[in-house]
Amino acid sequence: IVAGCISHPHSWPWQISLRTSYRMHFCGGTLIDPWWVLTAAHCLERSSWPSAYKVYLGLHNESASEASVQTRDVEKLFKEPHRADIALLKLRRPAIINNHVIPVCLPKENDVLGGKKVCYVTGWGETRGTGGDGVLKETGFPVIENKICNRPEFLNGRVKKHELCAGNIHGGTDSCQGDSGGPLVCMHEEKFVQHGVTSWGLGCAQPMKPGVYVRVSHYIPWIKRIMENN
Amino acid sequence: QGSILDGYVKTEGAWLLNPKKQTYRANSHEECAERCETENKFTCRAFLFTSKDQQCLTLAENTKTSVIFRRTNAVLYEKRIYLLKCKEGKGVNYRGTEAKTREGVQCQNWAVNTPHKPNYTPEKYPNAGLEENYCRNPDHDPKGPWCYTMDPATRFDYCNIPECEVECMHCSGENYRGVVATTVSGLVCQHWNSQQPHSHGYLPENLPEKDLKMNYCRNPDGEPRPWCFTTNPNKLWEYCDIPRCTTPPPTPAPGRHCLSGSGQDYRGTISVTESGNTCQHWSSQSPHRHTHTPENYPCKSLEENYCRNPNSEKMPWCYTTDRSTRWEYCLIPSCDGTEQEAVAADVPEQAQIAEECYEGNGMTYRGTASFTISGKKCQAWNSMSPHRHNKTVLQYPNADLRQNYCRNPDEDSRPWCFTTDPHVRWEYCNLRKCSYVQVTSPKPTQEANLGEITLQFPRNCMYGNGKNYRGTIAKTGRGRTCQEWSSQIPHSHSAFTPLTDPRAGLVRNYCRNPDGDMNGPWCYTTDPRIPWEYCDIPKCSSGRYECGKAKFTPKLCSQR
Repeated sequence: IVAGCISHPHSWPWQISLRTSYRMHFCGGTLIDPWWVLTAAHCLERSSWPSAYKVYLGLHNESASEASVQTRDVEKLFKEPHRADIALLKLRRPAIINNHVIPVCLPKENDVLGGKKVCYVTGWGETRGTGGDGVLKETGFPVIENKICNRPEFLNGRVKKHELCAGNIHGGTDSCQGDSGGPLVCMHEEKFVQHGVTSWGLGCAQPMKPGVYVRVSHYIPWIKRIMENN
Repeated sequence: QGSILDGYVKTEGAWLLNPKKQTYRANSHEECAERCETENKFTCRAFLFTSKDQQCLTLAENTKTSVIFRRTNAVLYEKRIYLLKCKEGKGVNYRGTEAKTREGVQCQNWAVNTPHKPNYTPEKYPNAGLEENYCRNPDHDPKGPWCYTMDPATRFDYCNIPECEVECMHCSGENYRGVVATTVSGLVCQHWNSQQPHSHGYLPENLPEKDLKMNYCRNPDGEPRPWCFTTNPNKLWEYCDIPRCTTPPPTPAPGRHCLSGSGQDYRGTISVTESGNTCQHWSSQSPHRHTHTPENYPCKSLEENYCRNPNSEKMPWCYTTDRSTRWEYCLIPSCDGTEQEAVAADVPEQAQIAEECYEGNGMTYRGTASFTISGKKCQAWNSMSPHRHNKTVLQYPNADLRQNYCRNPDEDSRPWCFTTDPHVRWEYCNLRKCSYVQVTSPKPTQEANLGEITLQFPRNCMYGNGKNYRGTIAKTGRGRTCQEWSSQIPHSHSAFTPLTDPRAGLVRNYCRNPDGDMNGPWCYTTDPRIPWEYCDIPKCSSGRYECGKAKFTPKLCSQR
């Protein structure tokens, strides 16, 4: 996360760290159910074997050994069949839900966000010199309507229907490398609902170049189907 | 075509105290509107409806003079033509409150005979809206509306009522309110409240001031012209061909040569950016191509290469002549820098730190949260716009009604505020109750006890506002027995029955929350005097989770 701030420990209890079997963080993800994690498909490019990945839950400081941490092996990987940048991980054992590990809510199918709604992204990704490396950071900014985001001075038609943009018009704060797969959440009726999966951007925190997130509400039927059948 | 409600502006959570109202029983908002139209023919100004009580109150008075209170579950509908400040065509239907002639002379009351004896009186023309001394057009005068004047030497004169942009558009069509619903290439527009074939965030309920009605072309986002999403799945959106008005555009406010607010009225000649780049001429497409041309934005004074703010940016800006820097802000001297600094310094440092939660019912909350639960910005307490109210510092001197911060001056259940959305009078704030959770490490034995964790439909307690409560409590908080949801006795109701809301769990007479009421489950009561009441359902204890709710409050930081 570029700029933003260091989060209160465990205030985003659905955030997971996706790691290699050698315990190196490389992507984020979100606990959506005790058995299931939502992440970006491009985070799973390094291997198609579930054993290549580990999921860390209840983590705040990336390197410290915290009592709140639960680690889980991955039993199965499911990439979205039409090559959207979204994937599901089934855990080998379910996460224990406690004060530090709580699933996020999912939006309704095809739920849309009203323009300018402020949402939040979190992660242990690159900070580009803005501090807070190694601890879970957060930042907030508005969702930008796709019609605006596809204007020539913004992302010039690159944003697809199944994606959403979010960021400040002047840049300055953004998600960045290493935050991929993590959540973009927005408050709805006192709960956080995950509307985006961190996917891609042109640089990080550049003016007129907001981050792009997979629009979770488009994939609710697929998520439900995978979870029910597995 | 369309609904009877299209002619009304809706405000949620508002209630009028007006002795001249008539009370009916109605099953729906539409039925209440029909009552208002038929019973108060030609005089229906507004109506109030409560879905739980099925109470319909119609008003024939100008609501602008009525005192408005806040009330949960009540909806105020005000007839659109009585709120319009512009005229359509000759202005025969103009029902606004302009009461001066174009020369600034006070209008004479239509009902009196001095200084001029009128030919047009309320008695002779009861349907012409000849009330008070407001400008009207009872004789279909092509130059209307007009009024008799208070100047004995001038019997009547015309009023300066701006034209509504219905047939044509001024400027970039931001105020276009016509019914063209096809694009320049002939594609039919998608309805704004539909997500098919294109999903979008231009939701009419979130942008009430933009009049996103039906599938009419509109300009809600500063485009050069009105546009719409198209019904062609392969074409997201397109401009519409709305003719320009031949009459002059509304007179703009006088421009300034210094920075006030975000500088949208800056009309000075500074043409250098904050980093020293020279500005590109607005009419030029080199070195940067752009759509902010004087032709596209004729009312924004995009002259020469002067810094301007045509698109609600935070301050005036311009495209630069530096090929590698598309645009930059300009440094414009403030109109009154010292005053602005004084305002900022006046806020105690402590007050600028937002308290993130409230205790009890939040009457002691003194934080700086200023957004409601649905994301609407709060109206300042000392402002009477867009909502008039009596929650003032004078009335509640100890309630700390500062700026537009969320407060609870009237012993409500939690902090709230009037919203800046003209259509939603008030809402509870986006604040959570402070909770003090004891942090313990998970015990290994908990892992086997998974049945405890996920309970979608808790039986004896509720999460959040209890919308998913499916327990069997059937008494209200005051001990009254609940009426069966399928019964119409003693209270008949067409909404909230097992048939109308099959997914709401309206079983027997159990407390439920089919309308997502903020205060939780409720029921119709068996007491004929009390239509409905809230139930007292305990909150689910910790140990079970609700998705999306952290036990530790997030910072919600968004600073750069």
